[in-house]
Amino acid sequence: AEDTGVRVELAEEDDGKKASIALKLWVEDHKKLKGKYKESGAIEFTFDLEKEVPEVVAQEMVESGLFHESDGKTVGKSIRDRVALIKWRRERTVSAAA
Amino acid sequence: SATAQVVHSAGRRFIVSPVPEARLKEQ
Repeated sequence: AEDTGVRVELAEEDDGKKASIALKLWVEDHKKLKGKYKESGAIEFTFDLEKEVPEVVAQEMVESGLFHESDGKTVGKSIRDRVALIKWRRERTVSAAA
Repeated sequence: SATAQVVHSAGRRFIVSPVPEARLKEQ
């Protein structure tokens, strides 16, 4: 995945079954962000792999004051990349089991 | 506490906590 300066990782072990999973997001390189970033730390949140859209969650972070409006897309892309990886891993596990 | 909770109007909860130093990329 592209290095967006924003890192997203699992905040819990993926059991491969739950639709809603805990993720943790933090800024690794604030120079890659357009807006001024206030050092706030890692943001933990739950994400529904089946129903939710990464860009919508990113927009909620912007509206909550965690990121500047101009960085919403970057945050959304970072979440999308991680979600795609989680889904890919799950599919691979299912294929391997079959 | 260093942990803060930010609740969005849509009801989503964001929990903000310090990032461990070891996980930060070296600049």
